[in-house]
Amino acid sequence: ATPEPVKDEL
Amino acid sequence: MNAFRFLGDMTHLFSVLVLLLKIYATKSCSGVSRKTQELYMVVFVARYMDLFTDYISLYNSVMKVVFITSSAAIVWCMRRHPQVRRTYDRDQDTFRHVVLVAASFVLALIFNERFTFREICWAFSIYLEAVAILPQLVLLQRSRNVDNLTGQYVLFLGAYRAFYILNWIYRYFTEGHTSRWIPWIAGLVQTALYADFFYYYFLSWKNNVKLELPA
Repeated sequence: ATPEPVKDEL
Repeated sequence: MNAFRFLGDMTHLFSVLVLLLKIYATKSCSGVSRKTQELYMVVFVARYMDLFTDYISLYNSVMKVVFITSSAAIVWCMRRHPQVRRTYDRDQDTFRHVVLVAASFVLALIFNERFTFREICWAFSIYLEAVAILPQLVLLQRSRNVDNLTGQYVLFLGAYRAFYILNWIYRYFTEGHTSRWIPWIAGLVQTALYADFFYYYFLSWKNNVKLELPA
């Protein structure tokens, strides 16, 4: 599965 | 991290500090909507659940703790602090913010990146943040005289998401076309809600008169 884009924003 | 996002985070942080300063220095929360502050606390708790599970950077974790604790401190002050709570415009702050919570939650159940608890909470926090300012804007229209610090608080709060939109445009062109339409649309709605406030704030600044939002 495509890795979930990390939510790096606040 | 790009300059737009850093500027956005700093503007957001500054807006919270201005509000804390106003409440602490004047021991008053007149003109401040407690409902909006409660909504922001829900936004931060729902969005920063990954605080204890995913470590992204020291900056990211520190800012999350700052936003959660400061929003909780403001709500606590407005509810419990003996001097501050007396200055709350209870009968003016009448927006039915439960409706905003319910609508955001239903929207998050329908529109989310994945139907998982974390993703639904994240989408819920994005939608709720877009409309959380409404009780505050309604209160500003009602309470004729808007004191400077409250006006500056709303100004910085509106500016922060505008910087984030620039950040998303920048990331769109530099990091590839990640489909982040949820924050995109919610961020545009959020910033648009401030449009008339920005207009009247600019007029009051240009004509050097007290800020007054038309009823």
